[in-house]
Amino acid sequence: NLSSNLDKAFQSLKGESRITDVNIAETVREIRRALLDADVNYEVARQFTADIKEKVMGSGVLTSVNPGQQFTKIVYDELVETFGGERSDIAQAHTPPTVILIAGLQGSGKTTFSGKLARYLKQEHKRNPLLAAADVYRPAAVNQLKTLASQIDVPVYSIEQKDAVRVAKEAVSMAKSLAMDTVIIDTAGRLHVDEEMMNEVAEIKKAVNPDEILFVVDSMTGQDAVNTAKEFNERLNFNGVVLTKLDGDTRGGAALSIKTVVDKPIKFVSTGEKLDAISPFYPDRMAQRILG
Amino acid sequence: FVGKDTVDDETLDELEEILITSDVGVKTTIEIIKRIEKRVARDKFVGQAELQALLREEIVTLLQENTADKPAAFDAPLPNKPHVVLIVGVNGVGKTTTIGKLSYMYKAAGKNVLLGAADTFRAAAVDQLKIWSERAGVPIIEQGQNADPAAVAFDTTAAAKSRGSDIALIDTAGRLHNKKALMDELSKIKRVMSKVVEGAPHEVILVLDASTGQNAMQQAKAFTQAVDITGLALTKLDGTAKGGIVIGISHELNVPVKYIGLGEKIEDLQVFDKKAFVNALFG
Ligand SMILES: Nc1nc2c(ncn2[C@@H]2O[C@H](COP(=O)(O)OP(=O)(O)OP(=O)(O)O)[C@@H](O)[C@H]2O)c(=O)[nH]1
Ligand SMILES: Nc1nc2c(ncn2[C@@H]2O[C@H](COP(=O)(O)OP(=O)(O)OP(=O)(O)O)[C@@H](O)[C@H]2O)c(=O)[nH]1
Ligand SMILES: [Mg+2]
Ligand SMILES: [Mg+2]
Repeated sequence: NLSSNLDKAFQSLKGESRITDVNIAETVREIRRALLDADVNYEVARQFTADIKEKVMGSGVLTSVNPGQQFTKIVYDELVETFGGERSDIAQAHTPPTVILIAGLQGSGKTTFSGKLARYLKQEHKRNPLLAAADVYRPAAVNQLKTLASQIDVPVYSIEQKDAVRVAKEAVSMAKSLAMDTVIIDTAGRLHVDEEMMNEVAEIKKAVNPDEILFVVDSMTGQDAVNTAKEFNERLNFNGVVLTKLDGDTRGGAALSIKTVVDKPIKFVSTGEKLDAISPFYPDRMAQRILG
Repeated sequence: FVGKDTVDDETLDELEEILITSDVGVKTTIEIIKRIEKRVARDKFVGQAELQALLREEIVTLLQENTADKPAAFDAPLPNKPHVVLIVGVNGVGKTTTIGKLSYMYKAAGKNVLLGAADTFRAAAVDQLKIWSERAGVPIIEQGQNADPAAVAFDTTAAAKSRGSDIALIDTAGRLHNKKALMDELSKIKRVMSKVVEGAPHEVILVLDASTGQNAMQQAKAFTQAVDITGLALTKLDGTAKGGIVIGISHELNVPVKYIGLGEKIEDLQVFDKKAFVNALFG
């Protein structure tokens, strides 16, 4: 792990009493490598490592009894600070319903998360949510959402026509007329470079003016995470990020890349396939995970 | 005339950045650079164009070839009848969609295809594959949600044999490779298939999402342990991710990339082309 690798790097520096540009190079390389191995974006890793180096110069790290450990702590603290505070808050509309839009790339876990969020809000916040099946393309997508919703006794709004904007609009009207206080809109997975599909989700946003837009990201995403996050943020100015499949063993560096580049809070993490596998985001746990 | 026998640092730095940002990973990038330095020391080069060609060649050699007993081309003769293929991978990578595409391609090449809906766990998974079987115009064996996946795999293999199908494609539930019970279930699915057709499954294809980072190597290793992967399918290459993870995996585990997914429609699949893939890394 990073701490022992740093210890090794420091072995070669025994007897040096002050940190210099030269003797810190090896250590800085180790940190950068650890971040890249953890899937942190190339440019983000470069900048993050440069910031660490600056923090450490003249900080007396080498004079400590266990420099490797102390150095790792500096990296850990910097990661925790970058991630910001613990979060699991969703905006609430002054006049119901609160409209929540779920967006992201194909297969990231949006439909499952929509079910989880509905269950979470119902259970923990006594809300009365309506799910909107706005993925009108994927085979059996509506069916999938309905199956999940039936497990938690939440209704789903869907229509026959392949018109995602219409589903969203009508779901919101339906919620209003039935005095349901929350609408969660599941959308089709889409590529950030698919003009037509990015226009569609921007249309949905324009049509229903969501109180909360969540960008759902697979935690095992590699270098491409910044490209997708940037473009979705450009088009939607989302409020928060959801990291999924954290029950896997991926280091999750994409989380650092995304937070650094779009500076939006990570609000939830998804930790399994069942609908109760949702949890708030804990910065310290994520930092630990990235460090490996 | 001698030519150059070392690569300058600026070129190496540029190469490192291209490879890392393409998800090739640090370890494989270091190996590629070592190989290039050896190659240049031996062969020498004159000018950038020659060096570039050399770089690409070295990367291409890390990608394994498809073999005749597991042909990638859809019109190639299949070595078994039925030729049974198991499709595996973590959640959401594109297994079910890839099977839909493969059915279409095999059928177009005149093969009799049979599908097996052995994802009996996820909501609407069977319905999703049924829709693909309808779109491709191929028969499907399914027992609904919550059936025993090994039973579906067994029945599909048996049905492929009795119906004289040329190829059987069996879908499985997405599963994270660090979940022992799920990986054991997959091993069981594989074992059970060999009981009804000798050597089945003849292929086990691991589906990887091109936007996946270094965790793909752990996935490949764990799935190899559980069911001995014979080939890779790389999906979502129509995005901006380069899929560089397959280079290290193909090289280290000796498995070829068979197909790439380039979209969500039934025809959005191609047989893997090593040179085109490597050129796209630099392109
Ligand atoms: N292990 C695990 N699996 C998850 C998690 N979240 C979702 N999944 C699984 O990931 C796969 C994809 O989930 P979906 O909810 O269908 O993803 P999606 O984003 O709606 O997919 P598209 O609509 O096709 O873009 C399914 O097999 C889910 O069960 C998670 O946190 N952990
Ligand atoms: N853009 C693009 N999307 C793809 C590609 N292949 C699959 N998809 C999409 O990825 C999403 C997930 O595909 P599935 O086939 O359900 O993936 P899966 O591996 O079977 O998922 P689980 O069974 O839930 O583990 C769907 O929205 C597909 O349309 C591809 O090559 N390009
Ligand atoms: Mg979905
Ligand atoms: Mg599937």
